[in-house]
Amino acid sequence: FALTAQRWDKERLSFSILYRRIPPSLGLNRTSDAIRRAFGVWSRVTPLSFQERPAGGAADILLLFASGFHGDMSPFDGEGGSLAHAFYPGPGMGGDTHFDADEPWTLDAQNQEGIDLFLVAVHELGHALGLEHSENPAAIMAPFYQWSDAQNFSLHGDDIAGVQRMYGPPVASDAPPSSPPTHRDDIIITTPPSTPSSPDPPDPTQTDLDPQAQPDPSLSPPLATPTSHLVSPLTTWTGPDPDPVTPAVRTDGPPSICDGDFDTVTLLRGEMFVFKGRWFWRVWRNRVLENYPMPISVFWNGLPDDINAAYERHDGKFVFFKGDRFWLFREADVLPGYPQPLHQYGRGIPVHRIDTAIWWEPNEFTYFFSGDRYWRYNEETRSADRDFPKPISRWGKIPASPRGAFLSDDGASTYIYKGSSYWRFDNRRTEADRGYPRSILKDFMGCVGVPDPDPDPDPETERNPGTEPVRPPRPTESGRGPDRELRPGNTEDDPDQEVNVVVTVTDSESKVMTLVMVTAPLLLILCILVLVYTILRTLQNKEPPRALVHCKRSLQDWV
Amino acid sequence: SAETPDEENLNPEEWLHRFGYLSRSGLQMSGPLSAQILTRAVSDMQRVYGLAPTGRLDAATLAAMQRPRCTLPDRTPEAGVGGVGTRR
Repeated sequence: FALTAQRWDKERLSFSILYRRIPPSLGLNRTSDAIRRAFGVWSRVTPLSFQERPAGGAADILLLFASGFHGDMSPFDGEGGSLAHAFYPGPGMGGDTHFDADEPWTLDAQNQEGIDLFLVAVHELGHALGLEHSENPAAIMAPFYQWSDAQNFSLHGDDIAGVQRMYGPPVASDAPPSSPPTHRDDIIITTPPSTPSSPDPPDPTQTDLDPQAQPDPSLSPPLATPTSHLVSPLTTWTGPDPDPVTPAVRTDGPPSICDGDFDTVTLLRGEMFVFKGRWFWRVWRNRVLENYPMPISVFWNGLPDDINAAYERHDGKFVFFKGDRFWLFREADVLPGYPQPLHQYGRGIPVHRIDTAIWWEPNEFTYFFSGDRYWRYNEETRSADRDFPKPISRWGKIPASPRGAFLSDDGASTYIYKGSSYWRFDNRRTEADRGYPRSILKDFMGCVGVPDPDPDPDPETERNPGTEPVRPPRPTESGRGPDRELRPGNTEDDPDQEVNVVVTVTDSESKVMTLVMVTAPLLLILCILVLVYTILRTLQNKEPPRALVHCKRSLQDWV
Repeated sequence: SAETPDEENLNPEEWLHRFGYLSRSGLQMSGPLSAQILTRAVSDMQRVYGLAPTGRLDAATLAAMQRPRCTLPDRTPEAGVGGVGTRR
């Protein structure tokens, strides 16, 4: 056996199973039963005890099934090859165990076909407890998969020696337990929901249960015991919609992204993150990534549900706002000392609530929105600029309390979200584009069949249809930003002083321009090559000076 | 050695590196020294897999490299010391 420097410093460990993408061939009950049995294998040879918690309850060990790239450094590779991996003990993702969902998982197979989930789970949980791969090919901690009869499975001496080196032998039954007594034979479910000793009794309505996996009739009696809080929600679960494209009516459980009404939408590391309740999605090119939604706490341990706003700061840290507090994260780790009250974030910004925050790349200021006003915040001086807050109408006809703002890839536009609609603001012209709001569910989340929002009435066209709306003058030298300086003589009601000329470049012109820009240099290069070639040819054909050909000893004959 | 069906996309050196038997520098060296390092890495892997430690990439060794296995490497001598929650 081989040990790492990491081990758990407590005897009671909690685990959660994320039931999304469990192997259909096994179903929910057989999968959870196999994993619980695997935990039982290690608890029998150590003083450790394991308590199952609903997913999202910040358990020590999270087990999930995923395929391909799933957010850590070791993407799975389809069937065969890599079967699973685990993180060694530690906070955050320490102890987490991932199984490749594309493997032909099986249980108790007599014919050694497929990959036995129980055996792999025992191996990976060995890593989750701190064991490395063993050099003993017969040990369960040997790096390669080898079938053995799971029904009367027992750990190899090498495995037992390794794990007991770290945690010691199991507590002898006559010795006083170091932690509240557990019933060894149902080690997996240790505390019935009603015992007051569990700090946060599991909420039966909040569990990750998948309707597709029907309860396995052969196992139901033990799971149906009143002490198992997992059973009851099975009957009420309407479950996640595996196909987020068409909206479905939800009662509880992970929401469908096509329902809209998100808490906030933001870009982190250039990717769109959508938050709602205790869930979040990652959206990429109009498509929700696989394995999402995920509970927020799976990645941002310590971040509460129902956040108000989030943005990526200029230094790459993520700031989350909820009520009058904010959290600072470096990647998935909350920095010590957070949450803190809003007034400590900077001077002059709202202190009760922030609806939306965005670091605005064009002028490198941060904008906070709250209610129907917005603030411009200087990250360097950590204070809002003097003549703020200003009315939100500067960003166009957006509603009060927007729920998110993010930039387009090229930084030319700012999208502002609320409900299931979004508005677009042209950063160069510093004015709102027309033809909005549009449906963010359609344009960004890939939902179909959702209704379009009804467009905002355009005040001018309302008054006398058929005329062009008067455009506000261009911003002055205060720079590119929606908050232009309004100076005397430059107010909105003497438009003839400045006329806004809008030149629309059609695509075809730009195509022709591109064509010209490509062909001209190519022609030039061609000419140069031809010129060089002709010079070389002429040099090659040129005779040596005749005088050199005939060497005349004296000029007399010639004369 | 006899070819196994999908042997053609198995890169033994890359496999040895991925699972910790060969360091990247070992891969880049050339000449007798790298052959020696390679042989030693192969025999190390054969020992872990319960094969005869010949150091040669024979059919049994290549077949063992194709077996489904855990993603974690078998040798990470330097990583994880004192690191908490760090991923192997």
